[in-house]
Parts: sequence; structure tokens; C-alpha cells
Amino acid sequence: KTITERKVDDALWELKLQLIGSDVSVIVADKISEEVKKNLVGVKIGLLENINEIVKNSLRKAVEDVLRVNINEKIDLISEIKNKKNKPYIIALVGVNGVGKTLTAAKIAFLLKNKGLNCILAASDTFRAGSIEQLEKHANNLNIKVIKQGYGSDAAAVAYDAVNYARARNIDAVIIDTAGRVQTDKNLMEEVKKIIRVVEPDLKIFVGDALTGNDMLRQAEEFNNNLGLDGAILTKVDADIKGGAALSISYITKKPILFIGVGGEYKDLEEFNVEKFIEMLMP
Amino acid sequence: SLGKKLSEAVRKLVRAPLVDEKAVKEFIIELQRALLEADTNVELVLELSKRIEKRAMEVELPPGITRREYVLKMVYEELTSILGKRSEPIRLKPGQSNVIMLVGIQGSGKTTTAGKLAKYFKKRGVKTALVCTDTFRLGAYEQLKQLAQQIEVPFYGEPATKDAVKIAKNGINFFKEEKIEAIIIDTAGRHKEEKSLFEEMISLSKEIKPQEIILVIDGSLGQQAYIQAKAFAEATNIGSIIVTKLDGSGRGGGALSAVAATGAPIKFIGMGEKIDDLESFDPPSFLSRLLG
Ligand SMILES: Nc1nc2c(ncn2[C@@H]2O[C@H](COP(=O)(O)OP(=O)(O)OP(=O)(O)O)[C@@H](O)[C@H]2O)c(=O)[nH]1
Ligand SMILES: Nc1nc2c(ncn2[C@@H]2O[C@H](COP(=O)(O)OP(=O)(O)OP(=O)(O)O)[C@@H](O)[C@H]2O)c(=O)[nH]1
Ligand SMILES: [Mg+2]
Ligand SMILES: [Mg+2]
Repeated sequence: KTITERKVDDALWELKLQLIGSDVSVIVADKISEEVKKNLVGVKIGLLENINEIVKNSLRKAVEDVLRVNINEKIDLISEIKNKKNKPYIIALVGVNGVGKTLTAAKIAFLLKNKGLNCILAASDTFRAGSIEQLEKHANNLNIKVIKQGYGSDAAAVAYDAVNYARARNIDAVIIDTAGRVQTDKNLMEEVKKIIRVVEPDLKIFVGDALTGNDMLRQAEEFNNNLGLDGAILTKVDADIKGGAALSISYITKKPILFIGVGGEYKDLEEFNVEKFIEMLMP
Repeated sequence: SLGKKLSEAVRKLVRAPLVDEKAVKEFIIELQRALLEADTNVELVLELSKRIEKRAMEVELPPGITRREYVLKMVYEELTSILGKRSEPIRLKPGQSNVIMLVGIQGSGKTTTAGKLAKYFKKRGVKTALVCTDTFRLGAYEQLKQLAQQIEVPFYGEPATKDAVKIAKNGINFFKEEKIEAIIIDTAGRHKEEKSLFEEMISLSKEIKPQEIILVIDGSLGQQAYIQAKAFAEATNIGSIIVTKLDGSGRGGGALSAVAATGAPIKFIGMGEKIDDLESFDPPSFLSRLLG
């Protein structure tokens, strides 16, 4: 028998809804489904073969293909830092409001310390109430230096200060925490572009909240177009999420997800496990 | 207003002289797509579109209305029946201390909204105070204190205390003495998997008996909105919802789903990071944003 367009559409409809229900952006679910459809329509299969099973397996493979960048371009952060000749290795965390950049900056510092690397934090959120105190307290807990200026100071200047401080002392890494910003605000995107331009980070990381819906695609795309992201971190994965956010980020940035945040403690940073996410998305 | 694709689907639908089943089906698919792209819960979308499809197939139109007007009216009616026709105010009993407690998922905007709400009340002549009961997040005390100082509203917190209920009670007693009419309690972020944090929220609700518990929802929250909101509503009596970050590109379907899950009306929306960026909820503009 031949796989007809009608049969593929019917099979894909249910599977698409499952992906969308797991927070895969509708656009991404559509694009992946279109690829599957193109490859299956007109294909001859055995009379006893189950079309729904074939479509499902084909979709699963398409999802694996999107997530493959996480395997092929996996970043070994510790090696990258150790291999950089001219210290410091500069990491910048960017993203919209409330996704977990500040806590993630502290988690990364905690990780580096445990791996025998020294690092400092840069308080480049000079706008939001309590942002400087928040990062200072993290630095205090971790017993590391935080470079800060006052509220209203230039975010890029703070980052620049931090890099110079680290360079003078041969410190392994600088982790720059930036202010949350909606990617639709042109002025705020100019501000973060300036921070990146001034310090030229080795790693520009987009921090995304795993509970985000279709907006994840717009956020990741805009930050990527403006800054050229090197990778992403997905937070709040412990909130019983279904994993679609990871697919949307991988799809639009074509860059790896380095870590996932799985709680509110410093230890709650894990490596992104592709198999685990595929199992969540297509059980 | 409707998005381009949905408008086109409506145009196709109404060009048909009789009820064209194919045109209705195409319209329903576009409607589902618009709602899903807006982050509306999948089950809710299927339920809504089934109802609208059935009604759109009715051959008998009410007198004096075109099929186009009928279909659009139907979509807005179905969505409005969830959201309500107009925004309701927060009811403050005069001459007494009203306790308003903000709860929600980590990073949703509770602390910022507490500040915004305090300024909103103060502007309307209500004696207002802020209390920080977030004992987990670093700098939570400083964050709310700075907002309180910015708008010159009294503030209470106990930076060294770990017991949120104790701080809340002490803050409320303190401000009752000061004849404060609206005491806004900011709480720590939490999600439904964090059982002990949910226990804390239940404790807070039982011990301080707020006049109103407000669930703060991020405007870009996705498919988990329905089930998370449901968990909050089953743990405490959620009286209303505030949707934040609608100055961004989130379409608000998560918030709509939260309303459907809790039965609580949206009373305010956050439209920016500044303390003035709080607006009363306006169902028509929310719906036009939802539908693209
Ligand atoms: N459960 C859980 N909570 C998290 C995770 N990551 C961050 N959070 C919480 O999310 C909230 C926001 O975290 P922040 O680090 O302040 O977020 P941010 O992106 O720096 O926020 P802004 O600077 O205001 O844009 C805090 O309550 C964190 O404890 C995570 O992986 N799991
Ligand atoms: N653009 C925008 N940002 C907002 C809005 N409301 C809050 N924010 C920002 O969202 C981020 C998180 O706000 P918070 O008030 O710290 O959130 P929270 O719910 O108290 O966070 P936790 O206490 O950690 O759970 C901050 O950067 C706020 O400035 C809004 O309406 N628009
Ligand atoms: Mg921050
Ligand atoms: Mg808070």
C-alpha cells in the first residue's frame, strides 16, 4: 500500500498536539511535521505495516535530528576554561526577566569551584531593585569576589571592570550576570549588545525558563539574532515540565543546551541529557 | 482584531452562502492554531473549538446578523465567558486592615507586583504597607525594601528569621497598630512539585487569613499554566490573578488557562518593569492580543 497525504495528516495531528501540549512551539511542531510528511507521502509500505507507527517513528527521528546539535556540538565547559591561554574565560548570561540568570550564575560559579577553577562574578544588572545585593550574597556564600558598581551605573563598564580585575590576577573565569529584559525592547537589546561588544565573551549563554510557551521561540531567536548565542541553559526543569522548550531552543539557535536548572540550590545544575528529553517528548 | 490567518479563515467562512462544512472545519483549525500559538491549554482549545464548531454549523442565524458577525461574536462570547466582561476591583473592607497575599511560581513577578500594587493603592488614598515573607531567595528582603522606599510606603521584614508565618503575623500585627488599610504580603516563589513550599503557603493562608490571595502569572507561561494554577487553587483560595510581563511578546493563553483552571478573575496586568507599569485588566484588549 502507499502512504497517502491524508493518512499522514491524520497520524501527525495527534502527535503534533502531544508535542504542543509539551510546550514545543506550534511553529516548530509544524516545521518538524512538514519534514516528516515530505519524506513519507507516496512511500510504498507492506500491507501489514502500521502507518501510525511509521509516522510516529519518523517524527521521533525528526525530533532526534533537531536535538542532535546537543550531541554533535556538546560544550565541555571545564575543558574550554582550562584550555583558554589568555585568562579569564568570559561567560555572559542573558535572557528575559525572572528566568533564573542570577541563580544560574551562582550555580556555575559553584560548579567551577568544585572543579578547582577560580572565578569572579560581575553584577551587570544595575537596574533592578535588590539585584546587586542578591548577587553579592551569592558571592559571599561561595566565597568569591563580586565586581559591582552602584545602581544606575553602566552595565558594560561593570563587566569591563570585572574582566580587567580577573586578567590582572590570572583568574580562570568571569561570570557576567546581566539584567532581565524583554527582547522586544530595542533600547534594552542595544544595552546588552554593548555589554557583549565591550567584553567579547567566550561564551554567550541564553537562559530560558522551561515553563515558557511559544514565546521561547521568539526570545531565543531575537537574542540569537542580536548577539550570536553560543549555547543555552534551561531552568526550572524540576517543575514537572514536558521538555518542549528544549526543542524550540535547539531548533532556532542550532546551538547546544549546556545545562539544566533543576532546583533552587547551587548543586541543582545538571548536564543536558538528550535521551531523557526525547523520552519526555515522545514516550 | 484577529490575526491574518484567522481573519482569512473567517472571510472564507462567510463567503459561503449556506453553511459550508468544509469552510467551518478550516475556520476551526485556524482558530485552534491561533489559540495554541497563544499558549492556550490544548484540552481547553479542543473543548472550546468543539463548542464553537457546533454553533457555527447552525443554519438558522439570529435575525439581523451576518454569518461573519455571528461567528466572530461566538468566538468572543466563548472566550469572554471564561475571562469575564470587565475587570473587577480588589475589594478592601473600609476601616480595617485588609491582608492581600501574593503567590506564584519562581520569577513570575510577585515582588515587583507587590510594589506596583502598593503604589496603586497609595495613589488612591489607601494606607498601604509591604511585608516580605520570602525567607529563601537571597536579597528578597532588600528588593522589596528598596521598592517600598522608592514609593515611600512602610515596610516590614525580618532578614534573620526563617519562619515565613512568624514574619507575616508580626508584620500584620505591627501594621494593624499603625492603622494600615492594605497590608500586601510578598511570598517566596514555588511550584507544585515543591511539597514543603506548598505546605508553607497553606500554612500562611490558614494562619493569616488574607482578604485576597492573588496568583501572579507570567504572561509567557506555556502549557503548564493550567495544571500549576489548579494546584495553587486546590491548596489555597485564589481570589484573583495578575498577569505580568505583557509588555513582552507572550500572548497570554497560559493566563487564560489559569483563569479556566481556578475560576479566579484577572484583575491587573503588568506592562513593564517600572513601579507604575500596572494596569487594570481590560478583557477586550487581552482577547485581541490572545487571538493575534
Ligand atoms: N525551582 C527552581 N527555581 C529556580 C531555578 N532557577 C532559578 N530559580 C528561581 O527563579 C527565581 C528567579 O531567579 P533569578 O536568578 O533571580 O532570575 P533572573 O533571571 O536573574 O531574574 P531577573 O534578573 O530579575 O531577570 C528565583 O526564585 C530562583 O530561585 C530552577 O532551576 N528551579
Ligand atoms: N518587563 C517586565 N518585567 C517584569 C514585569 N513584572 C516583573 N518583571 C520583572 O520580572 C523579574 C522577576 O520579578 P520578581 O518580582 O523578582 O519576581 P518574583 O515572582 O518575586 O520572583 P521570586 O521571588 O524569585 O519567585 C524582574 O526582573 C522584574 O523586574 C512586567 O510586567 N514586565
Ligand atoms: Mg537577575
Ligand atoms: Mg520575589
